[in-house]
Amino acid sequence: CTEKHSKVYFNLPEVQRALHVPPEVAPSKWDTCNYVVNENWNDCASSVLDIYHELIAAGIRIWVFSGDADAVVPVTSTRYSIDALNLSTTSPYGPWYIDGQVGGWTQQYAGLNFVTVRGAGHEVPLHRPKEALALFKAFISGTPLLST
Amino acid sequence: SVLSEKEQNKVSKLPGQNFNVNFAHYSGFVTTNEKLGRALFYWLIEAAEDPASKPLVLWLNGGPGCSSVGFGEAEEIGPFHIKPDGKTLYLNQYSWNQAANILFLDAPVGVGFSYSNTSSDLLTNGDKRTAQDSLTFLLKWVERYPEYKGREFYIVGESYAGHYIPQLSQAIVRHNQASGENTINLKGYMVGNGLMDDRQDQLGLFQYIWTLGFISDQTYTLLKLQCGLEPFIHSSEACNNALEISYKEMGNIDHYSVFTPACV
Repeated sequence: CTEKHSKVYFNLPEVQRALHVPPEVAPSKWDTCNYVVNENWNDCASSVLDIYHELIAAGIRIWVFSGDADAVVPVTSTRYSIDALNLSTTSPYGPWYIDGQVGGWTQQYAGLNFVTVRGAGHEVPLHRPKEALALFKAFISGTPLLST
Repeated sequence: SVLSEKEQNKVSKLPGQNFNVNFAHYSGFVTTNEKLGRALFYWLIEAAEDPASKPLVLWLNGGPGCSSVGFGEAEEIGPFHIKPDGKTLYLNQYSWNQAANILFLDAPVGVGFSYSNTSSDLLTNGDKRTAQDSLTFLLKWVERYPEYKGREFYIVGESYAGHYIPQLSQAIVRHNQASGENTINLKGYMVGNGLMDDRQDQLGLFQYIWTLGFISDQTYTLLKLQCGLEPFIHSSEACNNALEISYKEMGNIDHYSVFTPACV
């Protein structure tokens, strides 16, 4: 329901002024998603897996995570896509922990780190904010999540 | 005195903000195409402590067509979250600006406050132009915020940003290789529940909702038959009809978080 709160707040003229949005360029109605843009999307790559190969070769750090309660782009989809990358694994598969609880599971591949977040939906930081922050800190520091 | 563009973009206290914060934040527009008048809206929220020592992180939401400000900032990783009255704010205690400087970008034009003076631009958006405009945005943005030139840089996001993020990362890497510059010092990216490959994404979706017991065997078979080779967004009528049947069987649940009560 939080999306509805954004739709009210960002339509307030005083909020738009505070964010330096001149009235002459402000949309007549600010919305979280623009369905005209969505429905008129022109080019949509059927796969970006080739880009993963190129960026792994370039040495870019890549982490892929998945909230396991999402039925829009679920964890199963992500696993199939990673499998299609044909990467070798470089660590044992296993759970990661936060506050003594299982945060999810993780697997390090050659050039890519995969992490699930237990109980999270499509917007992982919305439903599992503490776990998401721990994941983010691990990502930018390049350190593994707690395995015990 | 004449204020710099950065100083002009500084945000003071937001409406409905009844608390103080110990970080600076800035918002405004960067023109990505002068001729057509395309301009992208951004909101930079600096790290709560010692921003000069922290990396810069670009957050992108998906859709395509959805706002990083509306989702990423206001309900996911930003510090300013909105109360149910739609008018007052509260501080998100798990805001990611505890660890980094966070840049929210609404791309492409038509998303959030991002706009174009050429109305047909809203009908011609796509993956390639979004990546190119976002790269142009970044290169111009660091001219306004030169302290971030060469700073450790990451891109994070979710959903259809599973396309945006690797595509923009590729554009940055290729730009850096061609120019010999490292102004945008991309170190890595992280994608959550992102679209990666239509065929794998479709198969995984149908298996997920079947194995969790959300749909019948017949519908699972129908989905694989009608949608197995379809694009993930904007699929055929036959595929959409099969999806409609699956939605009916799943009932009034939140597909984005299947065990959360649907919002009424």
